[in-house]
Amino acid sequence: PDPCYDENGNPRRCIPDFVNSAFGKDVRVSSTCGSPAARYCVVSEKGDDRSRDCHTCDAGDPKKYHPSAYLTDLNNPHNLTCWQSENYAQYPQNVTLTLSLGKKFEVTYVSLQFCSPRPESMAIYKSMDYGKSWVPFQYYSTQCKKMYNRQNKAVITKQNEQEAICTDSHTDMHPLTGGLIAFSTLDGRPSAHDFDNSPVLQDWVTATDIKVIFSRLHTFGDENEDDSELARDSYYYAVSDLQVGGRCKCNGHASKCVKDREGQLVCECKHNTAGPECDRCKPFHYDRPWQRATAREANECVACHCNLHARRCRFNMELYKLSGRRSGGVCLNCRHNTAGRHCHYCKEGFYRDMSKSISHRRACKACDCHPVGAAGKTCNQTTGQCPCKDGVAGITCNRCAKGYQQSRSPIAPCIKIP
Amino acid sequence: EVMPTLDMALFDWTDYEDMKPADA
Repeated sequence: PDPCYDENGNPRRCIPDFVNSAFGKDVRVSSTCGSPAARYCVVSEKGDDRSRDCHTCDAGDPKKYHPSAYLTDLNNPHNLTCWQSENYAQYPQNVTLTLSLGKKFEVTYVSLQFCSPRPESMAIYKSMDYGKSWVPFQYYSTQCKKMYNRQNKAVITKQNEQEAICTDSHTDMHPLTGGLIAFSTLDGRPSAHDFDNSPVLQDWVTATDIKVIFSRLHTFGDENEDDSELARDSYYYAVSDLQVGGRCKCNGHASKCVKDREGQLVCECKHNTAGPECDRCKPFHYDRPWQRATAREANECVACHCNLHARRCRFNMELYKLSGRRSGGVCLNCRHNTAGRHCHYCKEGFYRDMSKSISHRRACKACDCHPVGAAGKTCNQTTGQCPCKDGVAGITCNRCAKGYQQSRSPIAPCIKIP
Repeated sequence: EVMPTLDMALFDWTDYEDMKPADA
């Protein structure tokens, strides 16, 4: 059964499955260790003792490399694979991870599991226009004001629901490995419980791309001491898993996303909708305005009523309002000699053949008014009666009326019999 | 009583050439 329709075939809201949209996707990173091969050291602590266990990162050796593909591969807790940056890419130098989701998603969370200590400062950004512009999603820093000019843990109200906040949570250097940073896009936002009716939050969670910027490394403060080289080789960013949890954005009109002919991910739109996010009505379905589906109402697009005489129509808001928000479609280019908003009557010079339904292609017949007997070419649209000159009769005005006879004058074709 | 249809050949088009149908 199609989740977009109930058992009676009535449309209902449907949404794609919740997925980790980052899984298997390429992540563009600004720094990766191993080119050339370099030493790096893993710090561990036992009580007050701190030790460093050094290894080699070599991009040419599969046993020693830490490529960006490890960010989004299968996350096996028993065999963690980590992407790793070059050593000591310290502030003001940044390290960025950029992930393209391929289409709009409604993102619920962004999480990072670290192999290194978590950063001292980092930011998560999103793009809604495939990387042309970026807006901040969330900042993490022990010094929010200094790093991002934001107050620590600012309160989110209904007035600033679409604003990124900064927090010093999850910025502790410990644990030295395995630490998590998880950003929930709706957590703490007042309208989250009424998401269906909050265009602001619907917009807030929408993203085509995610960017993570690591701005400052946590250190023990020994990077400038005598043994600074060993210390600096211990400071880098390493992440075992980047997850972007959410749903392919289809506005409640599709239950899944599929690849189109160009290999682009798109919604498999139902409810007579179209577009990569089912964000418009499909052609000829403009009888009411496009709307997102809600739990209560599928808001499916409705075909224009053109009695099979038009292939195109447009939406008219004025007519829609006048109809009590029921119908606003206006048919364009009515064919088969029909006219009107719904191609529901015959155009000038034609009349309705009542033996056929209005949707029949021969529902309108030509008036065929007599060129001499009729006073015009337009007949009564219902009866087909042409306007006859004095003394002329017949539907098409092609005969003299009783008591009249044909004259020689085309102006007065019938004259009274004396 | 059904009257005969107008006979186009009976009309005098001398002064109304511009009104004359092609089949008249």
